[in-house]
Amino acid sequence: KSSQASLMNFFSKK
Amino acid sequence: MLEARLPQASILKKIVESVKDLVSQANFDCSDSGISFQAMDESNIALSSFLLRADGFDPYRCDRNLSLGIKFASLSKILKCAGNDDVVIIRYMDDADILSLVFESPNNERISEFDIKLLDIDSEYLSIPDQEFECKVKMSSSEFSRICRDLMTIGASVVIDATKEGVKFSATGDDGSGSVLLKQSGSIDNEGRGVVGTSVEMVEPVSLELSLKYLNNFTKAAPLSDSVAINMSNGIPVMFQFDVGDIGYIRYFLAPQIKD
Repeated sequence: KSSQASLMNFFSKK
Repeated sequence: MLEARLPQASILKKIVESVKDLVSQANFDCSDSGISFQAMDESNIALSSFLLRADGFDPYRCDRNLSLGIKFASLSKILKCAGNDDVVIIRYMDDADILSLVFESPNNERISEFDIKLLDIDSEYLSIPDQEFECKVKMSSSEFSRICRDLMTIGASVVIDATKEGVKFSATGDDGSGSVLLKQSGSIDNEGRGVVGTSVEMVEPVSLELSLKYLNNFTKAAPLSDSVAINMSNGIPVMFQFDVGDIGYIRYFLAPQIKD
């Protein structure tokens, strides 16, 4: 079973 | 002010069609280098972006940096009023709350003008780390569309395995499983029978699980380009790039699915 990661785990807000 | 004349309306039509189901509204950022856009979907799983360089327009004039808030559903409807071979002129006068789109037929005998209301959008920009990917796959964009569509009949996600042999797409669901392997074109054991245009450039093998719902949305950019570049590293978002001729690109970033 896998879960969907969020882009916010990888990219930061400018 | 902004005035940008794009020789072929079909390019803008295709770009808008390829992002409108992922993002409902966003700012078009205009500067003297061109027109760009970046926005995430509501669930923060996929980021869509595009760039159209100033030299893709003839002429192009942008006096100061502008952020023009656009509702994609409205823009898509208006662009349906343009013929594929029409010239499009995008025009914005300073401090106006509308963006004008003028469509000129190839023989210049029909000129239509539509104004679209601009929105005030407070958009968040993400800084995407500039990184080298462990694996870069380049393949036919129509093949990519077909694989995503076919595997969607099996499951909700696809595992992409890239090795020196080629790239394999696999899906598993309640009713069974399926996979498609594309061998690298011209590899020794596959001489003359390879799927044209698949190349894998890699530092190490990559395996990632991705949502097919998003991939099927990205394939809407396939009409823009014969090929798609899939840039991957283990455990981080994948970047899909469709080049728009030599004047720009559409990029999608998709967060992977992580094993619990």
